[in-house]
Amino acid sequence: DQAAMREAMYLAYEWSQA
Amino acid sequence: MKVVDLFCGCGGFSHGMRKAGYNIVGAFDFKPEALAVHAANNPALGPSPMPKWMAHRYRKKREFVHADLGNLLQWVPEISQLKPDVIVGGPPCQPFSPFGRRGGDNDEKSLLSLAFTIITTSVHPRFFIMENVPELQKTETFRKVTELFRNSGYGLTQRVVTTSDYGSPQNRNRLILAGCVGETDGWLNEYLDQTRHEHKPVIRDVLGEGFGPLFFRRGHYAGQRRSFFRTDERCPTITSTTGRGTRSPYVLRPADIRVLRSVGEGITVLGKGPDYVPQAGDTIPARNLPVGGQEELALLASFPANWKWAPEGGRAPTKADVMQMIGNAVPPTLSEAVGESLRLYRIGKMEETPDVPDSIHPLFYEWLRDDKAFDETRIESVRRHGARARALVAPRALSMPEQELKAFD
Repeated sequence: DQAAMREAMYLAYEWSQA
Repeated sequence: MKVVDLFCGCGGFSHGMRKAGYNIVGAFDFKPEALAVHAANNPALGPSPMPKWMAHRYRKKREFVHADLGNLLQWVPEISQLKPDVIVGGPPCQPFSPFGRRGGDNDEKSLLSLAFTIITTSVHPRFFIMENVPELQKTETFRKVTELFRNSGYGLTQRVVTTSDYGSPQNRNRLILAGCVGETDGWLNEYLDQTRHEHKPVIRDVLGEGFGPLFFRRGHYAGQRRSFFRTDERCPTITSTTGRGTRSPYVLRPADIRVLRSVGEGITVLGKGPDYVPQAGDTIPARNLPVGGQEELALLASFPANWKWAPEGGRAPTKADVMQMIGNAVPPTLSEAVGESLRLYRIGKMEETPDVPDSIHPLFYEWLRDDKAFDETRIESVRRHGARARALVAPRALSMPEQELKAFD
């Protein structure tokens, strides 16, 4: 669950960098 | 959820937690006999072996004496490495128990309750559950224990439960002290209410009709405490001495006579015929009384029927060892209910998580679909988990995903 939350955060970060 | 069981004994607490769906990642105790039984019943786990110097001291003194800080220096890092979400355990309660010798705060074993506390506050898992005798609450040790927990930010639920409310036919009162980081006091109470069993089992429910209408358990004290129980009643607390005391004759007490009359059962009195009606003060041979053997006492303590009390290989535990394990154990049905209460609390907490407006730009989801080739289900999952994660960091009012990610970590 925590991992899924982190993944979502990370994807948003990745998108912001793209 | 990863659980570490301290003072695990033969595994009563671990077993219940496992049944409630937790993953036991470590179990610690001083007694090798108990650890062997624990290991035999939790083959996946392999309890942490006792450090050698401790084993030496244990064999020498037959009792763990100095719970000095040296122990903590050794144990805290080891337990910390296991990264438990929950630490559970019943530190030895003999110093405070109404049964047997009572050393109270001055008993060196009372330091073990403090050791539990110091280990827990240092490892600092989100949750802990400590089990003990209710008498602990009146002690100086308990004051220190609760102060330490509060200082490290735990909200506490302090509750005396009766094991018969949780599936064991014993009338055994236990103190549950449960902590959750950052919670308000009493946080687990409503969930402990929810997991209470509707049916309070009696002796007969567990031992079956075949056992007969009477159960004998020699009273601990001289005086008026009875030793006979009807099997449609709940039974007294199973302690390490429950099976003993059948070699010497027993003198009937008035309360025993009332029980015998209520079931109309004949009891042979020394030197009297079969038709003799027993009176208080009569001496009876205790040898043939319905005491319950080790297996039956284990069932009354709510251990499953297939529990292995004699692990293969190694030295078989003596009868006294096993009785001590049963007497000291947290009834598995109680620990299962406590584990279930914790699970319900966590579910309740998740449902409470407020909906945070989805502040992420719609282009993000387009990017997920087009660039990352996510399907709708997966995008929805990212949306949901992202909202929950953002709810956690929302109070910090961060705008950049980079900062949010850092705050989340």
